[in-house]
Amino acid sequence: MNLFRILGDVSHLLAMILLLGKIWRSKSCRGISGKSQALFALVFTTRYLDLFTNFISLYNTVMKVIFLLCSYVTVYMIYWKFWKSFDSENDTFRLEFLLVPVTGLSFLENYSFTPLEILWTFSIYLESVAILPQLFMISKTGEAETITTHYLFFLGLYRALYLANWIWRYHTENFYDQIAVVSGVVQTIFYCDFFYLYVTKGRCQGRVE
Amino acid sequence: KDQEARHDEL
Repeated sequence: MNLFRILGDVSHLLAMILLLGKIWRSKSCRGISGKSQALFALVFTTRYLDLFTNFISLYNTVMKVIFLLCSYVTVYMIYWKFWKSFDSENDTFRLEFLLVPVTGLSFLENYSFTPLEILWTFSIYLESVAILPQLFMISKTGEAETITTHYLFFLGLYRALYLANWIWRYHTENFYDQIAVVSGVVQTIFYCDFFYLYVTKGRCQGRVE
Repeated sequence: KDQEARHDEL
């Protein structure tokens, strides 16, 4: 465990709590892509099946359970509790374009051909593209509310910190996880355009358009 | 060992 890893996890948690808090306080999920949130719930579900098979640390278990709960509560808020405010006409990204290639790739390129490892690989690949429906929605409507942009900023920051964590681990432990690093780099690239808008426009106007 | 190191990350 290094500083980049801890800060990365904290920023990931903060992103999810910000999003939940925003939905809860405004009693609305306008501008949030339900598809992205459903994909994140699927990512955590398929990755954290190891909760049942091996115990790593208390921190690890607690964080995994919190991430799972947050993602399920978010999906529940969007598709049930505050369904009326959900902007489904603008959440039109075709999920099969992500799910089909990601499923295929996880069967082809994995560490071992066992159900748990394939699901773990699937979750890594899926996480790298899960934000696309949200970014697609923002580009379609042409705007994002301030809190949504903060959410995306912290999610992107988490990715960037994880990259730093992998560089650190490579140098200190000689540990290098090829699948996670390649997907992580791809995922971080998706946030670059958004980061640019966030810094140049978001800060002064309070929203990204 | 590597598998454990991977599953340690969130």
